[in-house]
Amino acid sequence: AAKDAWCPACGVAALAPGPQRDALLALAKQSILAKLRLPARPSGPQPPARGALLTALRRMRAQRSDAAAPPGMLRDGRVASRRSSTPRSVHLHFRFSQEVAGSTEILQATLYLFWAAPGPGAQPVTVRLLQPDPAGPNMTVASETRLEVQRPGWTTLDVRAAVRSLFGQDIPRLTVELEVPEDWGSPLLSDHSDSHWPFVVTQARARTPHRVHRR
Amino acid sequence: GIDCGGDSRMCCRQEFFVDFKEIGWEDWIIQPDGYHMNYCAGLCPLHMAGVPGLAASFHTAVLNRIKAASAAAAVDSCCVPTQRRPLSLLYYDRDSNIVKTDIPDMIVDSCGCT
Repeated sequence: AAKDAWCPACGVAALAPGPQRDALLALAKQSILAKLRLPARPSGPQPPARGALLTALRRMRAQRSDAAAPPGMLRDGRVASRRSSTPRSVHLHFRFSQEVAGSTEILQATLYLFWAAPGPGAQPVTVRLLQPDPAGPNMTVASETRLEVQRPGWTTLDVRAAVRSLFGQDIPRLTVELEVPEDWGSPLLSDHSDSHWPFVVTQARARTPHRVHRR
Repeated sequence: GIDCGGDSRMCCRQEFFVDFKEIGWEDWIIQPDGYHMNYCAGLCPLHMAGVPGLAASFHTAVLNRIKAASAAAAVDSCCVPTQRRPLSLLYYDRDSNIVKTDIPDMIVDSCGCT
């Protein structure tokens, strides 16, 4: 009735059930959009682009085929190239750019190693830092560290002394030998991406006041 | 306040559920599936003016009788929400980001006469 019409909430109750329901649903939509400050309802999530989906599927398939490979099977990486080595040990070579070599003071140097899934129990690993023998072509052991690898993951080793001694050489190169138990195969992760390859973080102070931090 | 039911014609709260699937909004509103909007309906005769709902005390009932007897300007009052709650939404915005927000005063909990 006209008298009820002036109450904003009274008019709706006077409608017949069908139109009343439509009016209430329209009221609900309008108040939600108004309070979310949206001019209209969003179109909903867009499916990812076909190209991105295919790339992701291809990468997943590649990972799965890698996983099918025997555990511990190494693939050549860029950071540490493998040299011919006895079945029990792996050699890693780290080269430093001339820019870092030119700097005089090594503030810190840390070797990062990511262990693949070791066998049951702790696995003993010997890490030797080798340096060229001034008297001949061979390498001498600058330091030796024994590690107990309990589980997969990153291990760090302070190699500051060895890296400091490199910068007397014409080509500063750090050689690391990893010796592992006979049946363990190779300790490093067989990961096709470089994210798990061994690397050395060095912080050096150059002659000029700014710092050089290289990975 | 009181919930509408039976043949009461006085001011009360009417249950009303908005189902987002029914209005075709289920693709952009992740949670909830809908919400109890509810609304107020019913008569607010003069002597009921100004009291929240009809669950009045004895004191209010006597006061109302006096008001009714006073026959002042015969203008009814209005049946409106007296308590409301926010609605929490999880939804995709226009850039397909997932947003969680609380919209105030969206759910009517009780009604009364102005």
